Amino acid sequence: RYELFISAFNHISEKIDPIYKELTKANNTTLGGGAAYLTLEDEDEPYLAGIRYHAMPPMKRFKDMEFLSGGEKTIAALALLFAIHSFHPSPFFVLDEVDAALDNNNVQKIANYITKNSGPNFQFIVISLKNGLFEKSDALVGIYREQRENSSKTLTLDLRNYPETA
Amino acid sequence: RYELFISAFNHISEKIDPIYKELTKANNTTLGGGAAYLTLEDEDEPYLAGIRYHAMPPMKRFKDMEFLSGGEKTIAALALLFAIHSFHPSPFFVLDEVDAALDNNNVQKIANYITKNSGPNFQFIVISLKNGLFEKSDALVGIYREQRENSSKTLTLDLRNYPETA
Amino acid sequence: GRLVGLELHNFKSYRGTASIGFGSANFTSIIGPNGSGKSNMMDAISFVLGVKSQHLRSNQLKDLIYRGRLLDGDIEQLQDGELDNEDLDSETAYVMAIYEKSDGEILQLKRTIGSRGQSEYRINNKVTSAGEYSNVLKKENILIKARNFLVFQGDVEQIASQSAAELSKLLETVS
Amino acid sequence: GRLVGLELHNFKSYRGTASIGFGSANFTSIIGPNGSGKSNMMDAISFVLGVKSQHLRSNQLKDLIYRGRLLDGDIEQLQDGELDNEDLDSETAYVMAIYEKSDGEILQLKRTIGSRGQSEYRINNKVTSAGEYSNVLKKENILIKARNFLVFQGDVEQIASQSAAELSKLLETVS
Ligand SMILES: Nc1ncnc2c1ncn2[C@@H]1O[C@H](COP(=O)(O)OP(=O)(O)OP(=O)(O)O)[C@@H](O)[C@H]1O
Ligand SMILES: Nc1ncnc2c1ncn2[C@@H]1O[C@H](COP(=O)(O)OP(=O)(O)OP(=O)(O)O)[C@@H](O)[C@H]1O
Ligand SMILES: [Mg+2]
Ligand SMILES: [Mg+2]
Repeated sequence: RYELFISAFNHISEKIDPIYKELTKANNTTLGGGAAYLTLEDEDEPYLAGIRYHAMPPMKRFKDMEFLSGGEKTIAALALLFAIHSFHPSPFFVLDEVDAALDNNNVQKIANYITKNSGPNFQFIVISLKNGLFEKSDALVGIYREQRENSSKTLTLDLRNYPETA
Repeated sequence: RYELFISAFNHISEKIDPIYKELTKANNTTLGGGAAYLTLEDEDEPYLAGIRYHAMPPMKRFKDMEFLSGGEKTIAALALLFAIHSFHPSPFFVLDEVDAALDNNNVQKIANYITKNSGPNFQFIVISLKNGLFEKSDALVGIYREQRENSSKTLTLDLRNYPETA
Repeated sequence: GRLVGLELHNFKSYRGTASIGFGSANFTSIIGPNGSGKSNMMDAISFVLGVKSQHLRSNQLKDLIYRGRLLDGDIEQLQDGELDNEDLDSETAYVMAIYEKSDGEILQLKRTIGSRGQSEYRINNKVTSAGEYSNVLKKENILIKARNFLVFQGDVEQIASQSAAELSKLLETVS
Repeated sequence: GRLVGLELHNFKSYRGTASIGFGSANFTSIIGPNGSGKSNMMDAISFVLGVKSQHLRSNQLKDLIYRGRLLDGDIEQLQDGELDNEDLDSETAYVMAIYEKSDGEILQLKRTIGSRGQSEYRINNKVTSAGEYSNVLKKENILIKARNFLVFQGDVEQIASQSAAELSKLLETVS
């Protein structure tokens, strides 16, 4: 049990910083990016104590969660999720309006990360109201309400059939 | 005390439905609109028991809060806030990203409501990431981070000086 | 593996049978207006994998069955009676997921709610126990207890500010 | 009445003095990228009216004073030392609000945090007690206890789904 826990902790600790950097670096460069890491509250018996998460947005000085803004917290949370996922990767992710607190710049970063990292064994299903995110997807499922039947209905559209609009 | 409580309850109960209808009716018509009302858990000693809030979006059948979607709950919450406010109106409102869960159609409805109801004695200060909302305001306060000085900075812009873009 | 498609039958706001396919898309977005049924679709995915009803915005499993009927008399007045009370509530509901394993084998996962609110699990149309069902999913790294691959509406910020103890517990469940 | 302007001095992420005017606008929007300082501006408005620090995302009043210094040694390595540690933390901070009553009289409301974390209230530059300060605001229908006119980030949905008892308590405070 101890072994398993430590191997999970070490794996995730290694992954969290590069993922956070990828989510916070300025678009289309490898420059900048914040810093994130995990610390154990009790080195000797880790699974008895807690694990603290620290994330520092680029060019900021505070590393504790309570000082981060709404959007900064969302980015830190997604980095943690993706780092945890990389340990025993589940075949798909379902995200419901995780972009609600993000400005357009950060929405782009999330869209780029998902486009880059999704694949046959890492499927993303994302619910979003922001076109900055959903226009980058491979396919859309449109849901609407059919009032006469008092029911939700679905439509599917494969975006890859349409040329990339400028 | 009983008198005060009942007069507040009666006033707010009268206001909640028309405000909710105004926030949910289809744009630019007086048609449709949902229904909202308050009920007392204990008619005899109201201030000892609770008050239940029911809101039903247009053309839906559920009236309890737990069945509403994220966006539907936001609209119901704003209607309640504006109804409570009308009892002893405070001179201004500060709203921080209340539009986060709203689709563009509902953002328009909130923008219209604020534009219509704001005035010298009812000032709105709204934080928003959505241009559907902030482009309708009288003035903008732009906040940016001045990295060299490690500080937030502000800029003010009166939108009324610019002709309404199509 | 990957999720190939879903079939909902009288599940939440989906009356009758609704199905969607993900095709070969690795990144699919679900879009639509407020209240249209997007989060209900996520609830359907969570439900078919075995997530409990309290994580699906419901008090009991029966709340997940399609309700068309008016809730009580007073609504009739509010809506001046134009809604006919004939769309009765459905008795049962199910969600079926079609999952393709990395080796190409197809799994049909189906979970049904009966009229008395009990739930039944089937894999490739064979009834199985909840425990067996969750073991099959575990082999695919779908960990229902950890739910680390599902982020419900409004929960994302909380993930970053969870307490040290909660984070440790989450790591324990995934390890 | 209306809020005419604000002046922040070493408050949260605002180093030195920053001021904004609302002019004659009845509907003002505050915009800017994530982490720029928008919610901190709302915290400034709430703070100057007397709202307690626990509603301002802080554990104590001292957290509201501008912090420029690096928090601890390990950050220096992370950022390869390009940040100079010379911007020291500020000692004190204040927020001043200029409020115009319906009869045209101007009120200057000022709240200061001292270096030991105590707070001082002034109306038109005269020191007053917290109680007196809140009474002056009450006459303007600014009810700090009810906070029914302030909606902090992420709180809006909760207003609709609050319990019957909470809603009754809110009505009690406004009545
Ligand atoms: N058992 C049920 N039967 C019928 N309709 C239901 C049932 N449960 C919930 N609903 C309806 O589903 C609607 C909410 O759907 P959902 O939460 O999926 O919306 P959404 O598309 O996610 O919206 P948003 O963008 O606001 O989050 C409610 O209006 C409710 O009336
Ligand atoms: N006492 C302080 N001194 C200096 N900076 C501070 C202080 N308290 C908070 N901050 C900084 O303020 C930033 C958060 O600002 P704020 O919450 O106002 O952002 P925001 O504009 O609302 O962003 P979002 O759109 O993501 O909600 C944090 O990055 C934090 O570093
Ligand atoms: Mg939803
Ligand atoms: Mg904010």
